[in-house]
Amino acid sequence: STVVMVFEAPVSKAREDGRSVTTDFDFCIKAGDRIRVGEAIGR
Amino acid sequence: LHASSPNSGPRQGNFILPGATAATIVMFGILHARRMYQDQKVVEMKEKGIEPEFSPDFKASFLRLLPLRSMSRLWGSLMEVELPVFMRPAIYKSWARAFHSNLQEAALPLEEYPSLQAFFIRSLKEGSRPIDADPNCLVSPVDGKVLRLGELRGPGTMIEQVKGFSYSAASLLGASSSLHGAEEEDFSREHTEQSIRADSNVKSWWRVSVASPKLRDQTLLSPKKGIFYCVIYLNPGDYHRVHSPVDWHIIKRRHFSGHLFPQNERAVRTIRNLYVENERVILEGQWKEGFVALAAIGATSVGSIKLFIEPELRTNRAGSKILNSQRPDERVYEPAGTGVMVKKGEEVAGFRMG
Repeated sequence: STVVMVFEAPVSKAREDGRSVTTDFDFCIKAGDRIRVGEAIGR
Repeated sequence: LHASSPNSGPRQGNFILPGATAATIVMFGILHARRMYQDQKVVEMKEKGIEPEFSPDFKASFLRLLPLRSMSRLWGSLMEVELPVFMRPAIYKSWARAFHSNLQEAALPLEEYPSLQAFFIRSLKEGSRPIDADPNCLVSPVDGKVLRLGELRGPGTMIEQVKGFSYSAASLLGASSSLHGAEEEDFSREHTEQSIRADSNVKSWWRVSVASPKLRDQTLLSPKKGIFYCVIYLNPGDYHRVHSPVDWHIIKRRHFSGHLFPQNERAVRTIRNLYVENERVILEGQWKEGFVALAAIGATSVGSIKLFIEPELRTNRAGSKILNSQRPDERVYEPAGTGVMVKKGEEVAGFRMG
């Protein structure tokens, strides 16, 4: 089974130079990580 | 495969297994060895940093012909059979060994779970899953492995199932999802801001300040938002309850009655539209930063999804048609527009076998 989360979060700076995107919201996990209920996925 | 006599040795024509059965076993053995070899190759590629690509195969097509939903329900019925008390610890310990479950966390002594089903959906001891208290963080709703995460940029952006194959968030959540509104709003806001910024760079800064009050307010006062996603896979041995990732209002529930393909790593690599075609329940609502949705997607062995806020919802039912993904069964929770308030870490759903 799989769970997919889709959510809105703040983005501080959007594509000023047409390429890079700096976000206010940051994931603190990466693909391949094991995670458990209650652990932060991003702040 | 020959029967042997201690005195005369093997005699031709005296088989323990009929020829066809032996050939079938050998064939399955070869297929299994080939599969193990291919899986090993994928592991080696991953170790080298090469991501496996989508590669549909014959077996994936063959799965579409199987009555997977019926098989799933049969599996569920078998798992609900009550086990003799003396056998329970041994069976659950074997399960835990096979799927790497932590039995120390189970809320009850093993003898008290009457069936594998009850054991599978077990709750955990108090304090086993501390919830991150930072009010500005989202927490994981499940135990599992993070498969994908990222940001959706612009309406219609796709989520990668595996390298070489993607699906749209809209097809996963449903065409009537509020995501479209959020996406378009964010996208148009970003474009408005870009055009104003470009304009001000080329001409003068005051053009921004004399822009219409509506535009100026939208640009300077409203916080910019992005749409993010995270895909988490639950192993059979993982804790199978779903918790709330944030404090939010669940406004809608959407149930897509679909296929029940397996969801293991190999299936993700070989079955097209796996998440979009499988049976799933979507909870959609609002948190302090805007839109949020949770999609719980069933699989062959874990085909049912139970909602704690709507216990009467039944999934993986016999006789229910596989509906077109555009026409899910939808329910708006009362009071309309506000829905059900759920706190971060609260249980919202659970997966069941079958």
